[in-house]
Amino acid sequence: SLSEKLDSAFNKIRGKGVLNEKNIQDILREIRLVLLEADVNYKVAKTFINYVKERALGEEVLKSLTPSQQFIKIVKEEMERIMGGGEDNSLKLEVAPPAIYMLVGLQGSGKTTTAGKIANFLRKNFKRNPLLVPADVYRPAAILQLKKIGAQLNIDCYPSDEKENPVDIAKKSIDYAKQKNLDLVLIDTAGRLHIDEELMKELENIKLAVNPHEILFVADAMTGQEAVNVAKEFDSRLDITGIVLTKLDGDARGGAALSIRAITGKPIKLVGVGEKLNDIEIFYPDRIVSRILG
Amino acid sequence: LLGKKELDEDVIEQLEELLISSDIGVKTTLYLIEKIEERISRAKLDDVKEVKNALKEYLLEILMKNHSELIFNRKPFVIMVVGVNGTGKTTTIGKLANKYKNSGKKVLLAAADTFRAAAIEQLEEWAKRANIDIIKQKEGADPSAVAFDAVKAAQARDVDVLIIDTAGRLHTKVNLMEELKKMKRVIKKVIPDAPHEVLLVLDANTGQNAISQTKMFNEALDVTGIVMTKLDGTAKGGIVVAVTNEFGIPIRYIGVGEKIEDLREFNPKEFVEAILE
Ligand SMILES: Nc1nc2c(ncn2[C@@H]2O[C@H](COP(=O)(O)OP(=O)(O)OP(=O)(O)O)[C@@H](O)[C@H]2O)c(=O)[nH]1
Ligand SMILES: Nc1nc2c(ncn2[C@@H]2O[C@H](COP(=O)(O)OP(=O)(O)OP(=O)(O)O)[C@@H](O)[C@H]2O)c(=O)[nH]1
Ligand SMILES: [Mg+2]
Ligand SMILES: [Mg+2]
Repeated sequence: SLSEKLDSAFNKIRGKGVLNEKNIQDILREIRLVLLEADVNYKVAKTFINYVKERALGEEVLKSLTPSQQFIKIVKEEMERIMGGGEDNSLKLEVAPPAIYMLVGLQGSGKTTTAGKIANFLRKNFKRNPLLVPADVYRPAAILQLKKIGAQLNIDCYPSDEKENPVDIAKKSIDYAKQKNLDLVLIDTAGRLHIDEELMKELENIKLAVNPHEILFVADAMTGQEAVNVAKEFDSRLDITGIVLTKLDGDARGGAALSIRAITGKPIKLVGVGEKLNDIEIFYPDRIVSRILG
Repeated sequence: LLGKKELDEDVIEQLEELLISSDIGVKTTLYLIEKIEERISRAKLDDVKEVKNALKEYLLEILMKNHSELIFNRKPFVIMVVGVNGTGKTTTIGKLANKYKNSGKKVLLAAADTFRAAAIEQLEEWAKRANIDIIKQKEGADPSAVAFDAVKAAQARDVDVLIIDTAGRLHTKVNLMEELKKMKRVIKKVIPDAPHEVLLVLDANTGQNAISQTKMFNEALDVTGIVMTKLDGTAKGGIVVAVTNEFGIPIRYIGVGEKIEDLREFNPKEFVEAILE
């Protein structure tokens, strides 16, 4: 863990007398390695360490009696600040119905399952009447997957046809929702690469057609270094409104959370914590910080 | 001009960024940098190009050490496909089935993910595309029962290769890992030395958690091969270097897209060049 590594690093220094810039550098290196081992992006880790360095030097950690604890405190505070401590990360609901949400992200990140989870969550806690909309016409049995999830939850699922265009599916689903007095539309899109021009354009077209209130980037918590480039591209093309981090029920440290948050500045709204349809929680910055720091 | 010392530090930092950014991981990166620094200090490397070549050499050394192809020396050759959620197991099975069929083998698939919504139908679609038979039961059936039926059927139908799809599961879920161990025992009841290949599917986007995944799946099942998927994206998949180095498991194939033909045999040289470009 970070505290163990810093304690041992400071113990080495203690014998040599007073703290100086050189051993601060050693301490900072230890912290940087912890972040990299937790999958924080290389450049994000570097920038983060500079914040910590400035604060450490500025707060006279050099004169502190408990420099190791002082450092940990600074690291935790800086990370929680970046993660959005104190920021409003609630889902947009106070809109003229239907509220329209769109789920986007790389292949296999958990979008379809998350669509079901969010529908269930908002019905349970905010008395919404959701409509699940399968807009993935490429993956075998993707439409059936969301249909089955809807059936499990007893939540309406738009009858998409895989021969239809996802943009048309999205448009028609809004009329369908209005007809049936459903006040929340969740559009599940196909997984895609951020470098697939045609498919990224498709997402832009869906956005243009239905003007979603939430564009949620669904990211796997175990993602490594590339989390930054992927998130940056989805954000720059779509101006995402929030992030959902999935599979946090595993033992991935989740450094991707810091990377994605640092590069997009967008709020992490929800976390997926299991395969069942009620395994979703609101995101709390302090929890992911202790996880990343080990 | 920079003095030799600054040049070295600059080069070392560039290398560190290149390796870490490819998901090679801290431990392996530090090990490789150490070897490079030794050679620089012995003045055996004069520029970035030479340094990169040395790095290529060291990476290739790690990957070649455990490199081996699948040899179909049993009939039916039983492959059990496992891995965490969403890595590309079902799609990879579709690709493998097609590849083996095209090479003249009689292939049978088993839809042993009886848990996830539409998992059976998803694999059925792939079987249809490759024009291959599939053994399946109802959603919610015991996955081991499906595997048992499939192995029996493979024997009865004189099949060359049986590929068993399992539900994605996190390696930290003890009961789910037990379910896989049970499936392996059940398969052994029919064919004592089966499964002949336990294929772990890793996603190229995954960071250091791939090490923990490999460790746990290996401890539970004795993994004999790895497939790394989604290398058509921008992730470099450097995690296979650490994984193969630590566990000695060969990388069999890589997935490079979502279509049935998007599968390649793992080529260490091409892989290393892609990382270093
Ligand atoms: N353990 C765990 N598994 C999850 C979580 N969220 C999703 N999954 C699983 O991850 C796998 C992929 O989920 P999907 O919902 O199919 O992912 P997707 O993003 O829709 O996939 P594509 O449409 O192919 O891009 C499934 O096995 C899900 O059950 C989570 O929070 N925890
Ligand atoms: N770009 C790309 N996508 C891939 C590749 N392999 C699989 N996929 C996609 O990844 C997503 C998940 O694939 P699946 O085959 O459902 O993954 P899985 O491991 O069986 O998922 P679970 O059974 O839910 O654990 C799908 O959208 C696939 O099309 C690949 O090599 N490249
Ligand atoms: Mg999906
Ligand atoms: Mg599957």
